[in-house]
Amino acid sequence: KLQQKKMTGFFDKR
Amino acid sequence: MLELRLVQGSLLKKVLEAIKDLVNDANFDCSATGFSLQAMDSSHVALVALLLRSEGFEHYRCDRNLSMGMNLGNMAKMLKCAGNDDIITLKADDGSDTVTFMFESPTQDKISDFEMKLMDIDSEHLGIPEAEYHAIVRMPSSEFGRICKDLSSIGDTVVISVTKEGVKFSTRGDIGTANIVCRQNNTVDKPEEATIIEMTEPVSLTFALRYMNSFTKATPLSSIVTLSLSSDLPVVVEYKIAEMGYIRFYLAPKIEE
Repeated sequence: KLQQKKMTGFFDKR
Repeated sequence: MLELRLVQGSLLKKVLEAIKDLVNDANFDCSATGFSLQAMDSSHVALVALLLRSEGFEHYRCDRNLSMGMNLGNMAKMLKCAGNDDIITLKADDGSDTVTFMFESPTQDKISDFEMKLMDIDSEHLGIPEAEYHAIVRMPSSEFGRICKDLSSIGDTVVISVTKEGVKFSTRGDIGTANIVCRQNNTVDKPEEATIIEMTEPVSLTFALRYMNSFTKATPLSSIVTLSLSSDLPVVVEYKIAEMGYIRFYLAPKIEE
């Protein structure tokens, strides 16, 4: 099953 | 006091048309280096980063760093009232809760002032490190737009695979499958029609076409688009803005769980 990832899973909040 | 005068006002019109459907409200950050924005869509699956460097403006006055919260739909409505050849000036007084867009016709015989209320938006900025990408594809933006549009009539996700043969866009849906392969072709006479692929290692990632089609609304800004891909990282879809900066769209991949 393809899971849509989120941007917040790759880059940290500044 | 903020006063930014952009002779090529059509650039700002095109920028808003490119982002207004992806992001509803966003903070525009003004500093000595330029006019920028970073915002995610409501689902945090996509992110847009805009930079218009101060040197690209005919006049750029920004007394102190300023962040202006705007509703992009309303801003687009006002910018639609500017002519394609108009000079657009953004003005905001310190501490004021409005921004003014001034449009001057090329012959200066028609001057318009549109004033819009600013909003308080607490947006979290993400730190996006400059990364080395496994593959960078540079291709005609019209070609990329056509591919995303065509594939979305067949399926709702696209697998983008880069090998030494070229870049392949694939999708599948109820009615069947589609595969489009674009080969490297830097022999064409016009550079903006070339497809150039730099690859350090093959990469293949899956993305939602809905977002890709939203990004291609930036096509009028540049005849070239670059796709930067690395395994298990968001793709970066970049449209350069002539001598001013860029608009970059980041899209998180869909990963097999």
